[in-house]
Amino acid sequence: SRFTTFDNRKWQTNQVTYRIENYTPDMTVAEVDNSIERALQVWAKVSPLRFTRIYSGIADIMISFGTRNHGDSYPFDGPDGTLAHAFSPGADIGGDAHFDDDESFSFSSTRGYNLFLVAAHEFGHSLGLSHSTDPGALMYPVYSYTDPSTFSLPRDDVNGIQHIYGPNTDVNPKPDKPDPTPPSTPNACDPTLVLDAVTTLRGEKMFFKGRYSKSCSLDQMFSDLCNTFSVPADSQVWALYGYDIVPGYPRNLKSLGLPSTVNKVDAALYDEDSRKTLFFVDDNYYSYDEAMKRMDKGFPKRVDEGFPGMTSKVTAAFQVRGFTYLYSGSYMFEYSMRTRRQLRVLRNNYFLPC
Amino acid sequence: LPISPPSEEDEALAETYLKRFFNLTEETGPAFKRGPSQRSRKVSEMQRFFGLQVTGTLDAETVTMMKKPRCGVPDVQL
Repeated sequence: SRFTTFDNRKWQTNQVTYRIENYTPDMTVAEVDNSIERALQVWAKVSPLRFTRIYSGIADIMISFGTRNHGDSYPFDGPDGTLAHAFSPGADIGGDAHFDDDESFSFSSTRGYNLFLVAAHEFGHSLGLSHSTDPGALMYPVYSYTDPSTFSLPRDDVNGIQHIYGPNTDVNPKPDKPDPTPPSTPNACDPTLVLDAVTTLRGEKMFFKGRYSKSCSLDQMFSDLCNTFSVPADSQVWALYGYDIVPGYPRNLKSLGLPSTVNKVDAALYDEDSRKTLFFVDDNYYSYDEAMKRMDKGFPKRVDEGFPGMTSKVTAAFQVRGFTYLYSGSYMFEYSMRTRRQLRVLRNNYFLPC
Repeated sequence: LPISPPSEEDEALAETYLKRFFNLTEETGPAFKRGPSQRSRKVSEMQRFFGLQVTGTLDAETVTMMKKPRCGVPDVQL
């Protein structure tokens, strides 16, 4: 199922040529050249494929920018919607990649669509790969922004290309610097999964791990949020109204009234009854009075003082139907806020569809 | 509140989307047939591909997914 075509088309040689036929006005020639070359190297790094650029004649992968009817039977659709397409390996149009120049392509900024990311995906098709159902995979059909400077080909895509062409057989010239482990999309049903955060939003429960929420990557849900994540996010706080960032954010944690010694919050919980937000920081927690808009006095307190029996670090917290759930490691501890009694210890995928 | 039916615009968008990416073809044969229509089966196929709740109908989550910027290559092998 990793092949784009039923007849499992692939290049019969590992030496593949490419040619850039024209350019988009959105970027400089050098930026397009660099984006295309880096996008091909994504695949070369994990396979025996090697790419050579030619400047005239017919290359295996002919790369061009066009709009609407651009010479094949698959017209583009104007801004957004379809960003690009590519053809599986073969003669003539086989392997070619076409980019919709009604899109706004970018080199490194988060404006528009990042050409490196779109091209790396399309070249997966040019090499014979089909779309993946893994929302964290490069070959997932929907565009999602990740910082190109820290891009690492996900495990699902490495498996796909190596299923077709095998691994990269070159000896690593820097054995002391092994390649980074390909990132895998978190498995919601992995019993050892440790969640980063949980929350409720408009009646939905959301479970966060890395750049993912339960079923899709964060940037598909909060697109403009992740684009600003490049700065160290620990000591900052964003406010969202629905899926939109509230103007004036991010702000520093101190703006919430937390002391300057706090530069990372492990978990946050809003208690409906008392209308207070609890911030868990290491073994302590602070209480913020939403009505009075200020931190409560007498804090921080030790977590196990407010939640008897909660002796390990709280990594996530939320309330469901009046019960409070504190996550720690791969367990979830259920509390009654009224009696502060620990009622149950559950696996942390208790609310997940496993 | 009863779920509002998809707008004409969303219906048209879905038709184009399913033809382009899930190989929806023109319905042929008798106008009525037992069992879900080809269109409903294709919506279910798309929902399954993207891990959405499989309803066979154009609910809001499905239409939202159809509107996301994406690659133009089909999701099923033609």
